Amino acid sequence: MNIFRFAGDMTHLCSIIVLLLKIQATKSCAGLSLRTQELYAIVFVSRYLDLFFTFISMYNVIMKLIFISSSFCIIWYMRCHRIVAQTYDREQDTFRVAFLVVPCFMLSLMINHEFSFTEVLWTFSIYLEAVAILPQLVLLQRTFNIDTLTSNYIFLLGAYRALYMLNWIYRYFTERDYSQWIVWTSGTLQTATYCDFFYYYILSWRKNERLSLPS
Amino acid sequence: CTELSRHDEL
Repeated sequence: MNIFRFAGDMTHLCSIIVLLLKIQATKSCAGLSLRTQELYAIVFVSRYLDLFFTFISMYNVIMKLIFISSSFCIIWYMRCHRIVAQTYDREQDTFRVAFLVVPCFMLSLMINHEFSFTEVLWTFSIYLEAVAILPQLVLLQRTFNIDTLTSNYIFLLGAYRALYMLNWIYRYFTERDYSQWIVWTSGTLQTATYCDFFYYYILSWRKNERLSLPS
Repeated sequence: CTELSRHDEL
């Protein structure tokens, strides 16, 4: 495992932990899209089903279990926690996730490495992760609310994307037979949707800054 | 690429 890959995993993990800590500390999830968080949970579950079939390393097993449980923990807070659930912008967070899930599933049936149960699900999770942030993007465009989305979270999420791309470049040049077009293409799209999200985050941040200044 | 290298990333 190279340093980019490891750092990428760590920043990804930290971004989720930061989000969880923020929710816990403020007892609020205002501005956070439950639909995006649920899509991430679907992504993790469908990708990490191979926990039951293939063993790669202890590191992989532990990280997969942490990703799955932390994403469900965020969902639990947003749906079930007595106080946090009341701060969820239910009326604004209306993105139809079926518009993302169904096309991604169709695509994974058509374009995959191997037509098998786990492989199709794995491919589906790769496609879905690329667009999973869209409900959050739409919520941000509607409300300009960045209460729960701290700059730490945004930075860590961006670092994760950048480091994973460096990891692919590094692996391509250092490993024989390492090429994976499905992951590269969706990963690039995912980074592009993240950049869009980042742009609206900055926009909302500046808008909020202006509002809080005395006139 | 091999089966393993494709699935060793998270």
